[in-house]
Amino acid sequence: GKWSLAIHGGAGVLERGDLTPEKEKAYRAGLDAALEAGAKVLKSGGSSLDAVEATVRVLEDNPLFNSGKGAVFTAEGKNELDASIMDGATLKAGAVAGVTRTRNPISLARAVMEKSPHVLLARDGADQFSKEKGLEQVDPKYFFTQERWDQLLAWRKDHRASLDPTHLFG
Amino acid sequence: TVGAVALDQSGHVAAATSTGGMTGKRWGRVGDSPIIGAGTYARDGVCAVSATGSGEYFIRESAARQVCDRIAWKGETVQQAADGTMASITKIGGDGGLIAIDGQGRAAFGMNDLGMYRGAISSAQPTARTAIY
Repeated sequence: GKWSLAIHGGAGVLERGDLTPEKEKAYRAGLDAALEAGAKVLKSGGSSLDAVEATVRVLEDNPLFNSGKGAVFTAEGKNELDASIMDGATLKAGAVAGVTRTRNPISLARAVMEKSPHVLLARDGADQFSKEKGLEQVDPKYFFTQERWDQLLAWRKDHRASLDPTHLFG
Repeated sequence: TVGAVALDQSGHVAAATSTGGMTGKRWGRVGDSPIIGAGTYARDGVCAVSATGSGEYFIRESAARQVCDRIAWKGETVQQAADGTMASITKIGGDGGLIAIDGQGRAAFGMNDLGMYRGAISSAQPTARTAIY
């Protein structure tokens, strides 16, 4: 049977030349690992829903990417995570916004889709739902990475977000 | 932001997106990632989409749904639909990119930024391909 998988790990990457060969290698290895996880599901006849969840979980666990461990910090120095998933066969969908304690937010989005009558849960309520449904909980410190913290400190210094019109609404 | 779109052997598609948002976000800011139709959308026989970038623009352009509608209503290819949607994002000042597959599993990437970490693999091309710029 025919199957296909495409992934992204975020846009707005460094200028050519600023991305060191070592870092480029690490990013490509991260992408390869995610593709491998999803392809394994699809090759064995698994569902596209299982494949995208498995793929995104690998990227969430990789501190290089802005999701899960490695997520950026809010102005207050916290990690608030968003995720969503949609099943093309049924048009069912699930999403979470501003969650802080679920190791893999994509799995929480899927739980919203499959274990609640709702599409979108946010913040404290979504955290509570996650706990009630038995998803893996972590201390918010789990999401910390030094690189993202340094980016927040740089942002605080020059308030780049308010100067860059592209990110005006951020 | 990270995301994935897939077609399985039964012909069903799905899409997923996950993010930490933007550095320094305030007031409980939420971008497009958890907004179905903006950052994520999937419909069997048409397409599956996951987006990344300045989310407020993707919300206003209903970006993920727009890709699918361009295919379903205008008969565009998935690449034309991805490019057309990114052009609409560019027009209102947004930046970023998206990945999409159509109902047959043909993959497309669209972006108006310097680059996007991305990759693809399929039964037709079983060796993983990755790209950045």
